[in-house]
Amino acid sequence: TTHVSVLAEDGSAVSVTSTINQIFGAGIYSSRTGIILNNELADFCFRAERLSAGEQPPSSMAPAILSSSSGKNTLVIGGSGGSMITTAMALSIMNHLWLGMSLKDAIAAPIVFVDGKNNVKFEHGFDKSVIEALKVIGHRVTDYEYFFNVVNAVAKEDGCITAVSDARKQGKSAGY
Amino acid sequence: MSKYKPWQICCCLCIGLFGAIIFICLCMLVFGVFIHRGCSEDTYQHAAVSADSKLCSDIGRDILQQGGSAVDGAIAALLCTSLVNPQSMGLGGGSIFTVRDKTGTVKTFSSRETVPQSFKADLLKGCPTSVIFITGSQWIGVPGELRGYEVVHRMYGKLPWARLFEPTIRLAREGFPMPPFLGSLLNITLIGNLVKATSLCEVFCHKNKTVLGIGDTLKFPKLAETMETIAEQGVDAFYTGQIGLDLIQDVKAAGGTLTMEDLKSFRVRVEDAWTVPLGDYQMHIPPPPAGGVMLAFILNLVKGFHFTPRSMEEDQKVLTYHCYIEAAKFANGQRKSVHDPVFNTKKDASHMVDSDFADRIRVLISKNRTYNDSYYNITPSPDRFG
Repeated sequence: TTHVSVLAEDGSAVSVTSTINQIFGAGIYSSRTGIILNNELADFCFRAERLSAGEQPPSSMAPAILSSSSGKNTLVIGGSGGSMITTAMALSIMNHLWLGMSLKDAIAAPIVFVDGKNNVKFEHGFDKSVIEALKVIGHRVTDYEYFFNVVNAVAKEDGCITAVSDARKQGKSAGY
Repeated sequence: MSKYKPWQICCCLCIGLFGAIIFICLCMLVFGVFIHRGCSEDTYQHAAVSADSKLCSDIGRDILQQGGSAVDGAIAALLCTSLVNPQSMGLGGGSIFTVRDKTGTVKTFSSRETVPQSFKADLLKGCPTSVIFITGSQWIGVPGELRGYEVVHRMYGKLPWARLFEPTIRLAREGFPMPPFLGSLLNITLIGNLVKATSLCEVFCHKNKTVLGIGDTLKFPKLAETMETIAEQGVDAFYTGQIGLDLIQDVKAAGGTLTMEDLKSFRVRVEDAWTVPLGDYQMHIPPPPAGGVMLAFILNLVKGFHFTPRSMEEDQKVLTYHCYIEAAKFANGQRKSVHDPVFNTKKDASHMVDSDFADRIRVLISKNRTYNDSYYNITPSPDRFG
């Protein structure tokens, strides 16, 4: 999965998340066309009892555009990383809009991920003293090494445009 | 001075005064611009693109600078990403666009893949419970990626369709250095073995079947041809034409059930964005089965804690993350509400963006304890790592 955020000069904005799931999807390459096929139907696993032709599976993809009531400020944001998209985006938005972090720091901050069994997992670099305190409260903290969360965003605030591509995927933004 | 006539002295004084006024105005203008802008040096004044790689962000920005719309820039950046991060997206997948036009109207366009007419009846019995790659033709849906580009370009595009493909076709044909991120992935044994064991090896292996790595040149000659045809003839070349026929033939050869009828009948879902008030902002998200409602539910819960920068200070930080984790646990309990509303008459997910519902859940969160799983109404399920 990948995400692209765009803010154009005329104020129009695009937040788009596109996906080949996992790594290389179904692992099938069409040599006649050069196209790699996705394994989208796997997204029904453990989320549905049956399928219907034409149905779309549930997804964590959530390309979002946030507009301030004054219309002056915009945040175009989205993420990739399967089930981690939701928490990576929620924490980035929370860090930036409410906790006072710059957009860059908001996205770079290590995340906490509550998995489908409500185990709590912390990305490498998370504040260890906070983790210990949360264990004392009773949260079931488990180790996990596969953090695939990535967030790419563009913000316009007070006339200035900040663009951040997540360093986790060695991304880099561009603008003028 | 006595040799000058009074009117000459007066003219000199006026010219001097006028010059002084102009100079002061210029200073104020230049200085004012900086005061007004107050933009730090790592910001932009006009437009920007954030993609997964510099190469593709640059291609998207260049399209904007050529007069392209935000949608033109996004499509060009996505086409590029299908070469630079082919493990993450491509023409064989699907996407969701959230687009805000100049008037502020926000629409969403879902071209995520759908279930084909014919599919393996007991498909879901093959779902793995451990974290492994789920490969095989039985998992292939009807690819919507290109139909999605066509629809948003028709509605918001400013540059000619073919122009959006040019930079990527050049890259695909001429080749480019293996991107570091992809190179590091291919270097992981698990992934290298996946590539070697599948038809992906035609692109990502040397002739002797060893997997490409950092320092190699990556080329997509076949994809360049396909993109060129689509750039010239439009996406019908894929959905009703020879490219589709070729694709179906390859999928069938791999044991898949996709048909030309599936491609012909694929439709992009165009809907108004769902709008969620978040303090001073309105958040616009795509409707289910996308995951925006999960995001909205968590943010609606967290919004009620009225976090401020002080919430990240030592004595507050644990409580802040405890409240966030509790919100995420309740969100897991709502996962089963996220499904395709067109095919599921069960309760839809609109309650998840409702502030009142969030208020009712928030009071169940204790500041100094957590609860067992049933309290959050979760149905334990494995995660997807996307």
